Amino acid sequence: RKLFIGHQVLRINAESEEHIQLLKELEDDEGWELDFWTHPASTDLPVDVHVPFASLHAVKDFLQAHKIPFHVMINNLQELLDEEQEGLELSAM
Amino acid sequence: QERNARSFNFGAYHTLDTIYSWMDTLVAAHPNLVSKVQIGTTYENRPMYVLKFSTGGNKRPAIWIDAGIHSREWVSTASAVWMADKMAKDYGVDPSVTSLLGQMDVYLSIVTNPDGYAFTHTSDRMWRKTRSVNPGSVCRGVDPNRNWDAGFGGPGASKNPCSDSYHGPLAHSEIEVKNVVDLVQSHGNFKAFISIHAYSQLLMYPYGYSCTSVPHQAELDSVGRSAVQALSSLYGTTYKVGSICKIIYQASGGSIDWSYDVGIKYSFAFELRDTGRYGFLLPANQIIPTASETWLGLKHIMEYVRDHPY
Repeated sequence: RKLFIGHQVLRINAESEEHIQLLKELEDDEGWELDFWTHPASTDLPVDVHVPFASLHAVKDFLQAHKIPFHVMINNLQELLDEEQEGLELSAM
Repeated sequence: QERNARSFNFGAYHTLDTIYSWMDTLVAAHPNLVSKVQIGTTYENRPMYVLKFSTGGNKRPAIWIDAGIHSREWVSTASAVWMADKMAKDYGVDPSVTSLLGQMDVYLSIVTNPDGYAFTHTSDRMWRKTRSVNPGSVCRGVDPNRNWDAGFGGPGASKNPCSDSYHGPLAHSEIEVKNVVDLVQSHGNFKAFISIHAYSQLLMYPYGYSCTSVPHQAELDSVGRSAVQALSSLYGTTYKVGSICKIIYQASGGSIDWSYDVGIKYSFAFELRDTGRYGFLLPANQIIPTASETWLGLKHIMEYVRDHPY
């Protein structure tokens, strides 16, 4: 089973078309293995990105450097998945 | 296994086997209303089932509802389970449901991507696509909502098999998509086609492959807005309404664009609620609130379709 220990999901609130373009560049960069749960399209909808632990610093630095507002939506993805799994097993019992 | 419909926990996420087994208990509890119809098999040879709600007649005007085409969107599938139970129990009790099923059939696909759903339970909770092998690539799977014959391969779909929005080699190349297409086309009398996704709280209508308005834009927008009003009446959940292209982004090869283009006017896609804190990982205690509010929106659309034959 794939584990997501230390992975975070960031909620990014783009404020301008320039931010959207920068986020699109981020989306095209396969090196950071980002999983965009919602995609950069307009300033109306937030962009949620699942970021592997190894890319966290780089991605946060990128966002801060370009003054793109974001917050951590899910602090540790695996913790949430463990809770979900526990609920599933309890229900099955 | 969940053998008794009364003991089934609707406020929990379940495996594919449990859901399939629960379908049997629902059919057993409502044998004159609900049947489990196999519409084909998946890439990995799992059966694909839909629940058919029918009070008789032959190829009556029908409504198609699918959930879980993107396998990681668990709340979509969990809500569909709750809504199937609700519709069965409300027949003969709620005049609106009784009248609807007196005139139309409803086909509900609860797990539209069974291979992907099983994979999210065993190997990768974040899996979205089908599980088909892509020749020449180490990456598996096609985005089944980019694989329909509607602007196939156009903007908003990827040609890269490793992408989560890979459109696949050909339109309807995915057997899961083809099974639905074949059912809808062989039936020939579907009047509405509704896809349930999660998350972001949106109710959308065509097009996604183009940013031009569909001929019925005004009507679909109005129906969508009233449906969202009904949905919001329960918990105040806010939804946005609009065409896929205008409220999210251009995305080609989507299911409701296909259904609209083959003549099913009332084509809609829901993106269910999230709380702004969990994305795809909506806690199980929010399944029933999500399903309950969605049911109100869905019921509004179905009532409108019933009352506006074409």
